[in-house]
Amino acid sequence: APPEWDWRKKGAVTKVKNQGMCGSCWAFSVTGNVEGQWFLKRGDLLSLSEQELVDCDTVDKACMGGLPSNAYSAIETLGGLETEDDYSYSGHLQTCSFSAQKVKVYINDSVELSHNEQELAAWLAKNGPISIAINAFGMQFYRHGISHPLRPLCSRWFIDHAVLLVGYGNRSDVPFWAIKNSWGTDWGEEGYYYLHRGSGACGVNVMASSAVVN
Amino acid sequence: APSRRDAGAQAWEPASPELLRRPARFALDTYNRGLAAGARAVLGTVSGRVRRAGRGSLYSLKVTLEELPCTDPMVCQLPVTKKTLLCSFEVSYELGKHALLKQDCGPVDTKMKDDKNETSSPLLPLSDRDPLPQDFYVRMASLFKYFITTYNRTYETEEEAQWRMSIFINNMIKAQKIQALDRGTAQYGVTKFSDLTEEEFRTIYLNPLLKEELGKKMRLVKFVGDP
Repeated sequence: APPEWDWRKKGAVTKVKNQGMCGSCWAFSVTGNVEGQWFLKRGDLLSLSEQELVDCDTVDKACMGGLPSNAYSAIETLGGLETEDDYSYSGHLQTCSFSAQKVKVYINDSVELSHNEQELAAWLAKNGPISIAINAFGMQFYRHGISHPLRPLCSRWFIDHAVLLVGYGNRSDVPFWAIKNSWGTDWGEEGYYYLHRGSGACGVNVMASSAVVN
Repeated sequence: APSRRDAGAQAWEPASPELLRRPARFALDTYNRGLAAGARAVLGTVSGRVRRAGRGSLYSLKVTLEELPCTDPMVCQLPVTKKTLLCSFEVSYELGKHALLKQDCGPVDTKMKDDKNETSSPLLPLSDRDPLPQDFYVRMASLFKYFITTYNRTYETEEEAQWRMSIFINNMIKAQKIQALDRGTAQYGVTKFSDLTEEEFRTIYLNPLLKEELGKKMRLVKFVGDP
């Protein structure tokens, strides 16, 4: 892996979104990944619809939570994703109003990625932002800087929040992952969370995945 | 979501008493360290289940503890009668070490009633007995005012405002503890979620399904190092 990488600087990441009072982080994590994959394969950065997944992914539980792996399947089954403009976010479960005619993006497959953080960094630099899930310990009160909670306090066994890895690097020799969250820009560092890299902090390495666009 | 080969990938399995003995003993020792001098608890019944992943295991234990009365007159503050507690512990075992991840104990009769609404909070191994500075509540009131202004909070009644302020103060203490235990460069403090209880925050913003990981299995990408 290169020593640092940031997909935001390369135009592969849309603006920080806000899931509102709804446990739909899984949908934001997956659309963020698909936005990056589509940009890298097709050259267009499109802001994609989370509400389509909240309403139409019947395996997941809308605002009660969901899993990225199921969301990829739902995108394949539905036939793709509409854009944010065409199917905008309301933050609560509605009747599915997906229209195949409005699909702008499709995916062909999805893959699970390595649990080795060095390999994850290499994959990210080569292939784009990664959907991950972490233990959100401390995030309720996080303001800025690189978070590195004690291991027993932020165990990989209690994964409860899906987010998007968009880059990595070092700040004053402290290695970090740059993580796009979905709690708006008035949280964290303009909506981003920085987590220690290389120690499996908060289970950052245990649930990494990506869509595949051919 | 992904494969069944690592963290959280395997389902919970019932565990034999022999298998649970060591994590239960570890949880007990940790529990006893938090008791007043002279007091200690002993293990009663132990039951539980285990999840395995790679070389690690996570134990979820239901344990009864007998808290023995303090018998040393040099350290006992008050005569305390023996009581039975029902505890839920979550203990991980990784890299040859146990760690207590969650602890939730209560008297056995009330605990039985409350068990359906079980709440447990992560351990914060800092003393709650440190005295608060004299101007603490003044500073907190001022901080709460800043919070309300910054995040445009309005509360319907005076009672709700009081209630939210008490949550805010507890949260600031919690943020301070998280800060003290962070090994990175992060700063914790007032955020737009500072007037929510941990339970509210979890329910509204987090995703409990991720913990169970029973999603569709995906193909694992093989990493090929580029020479």
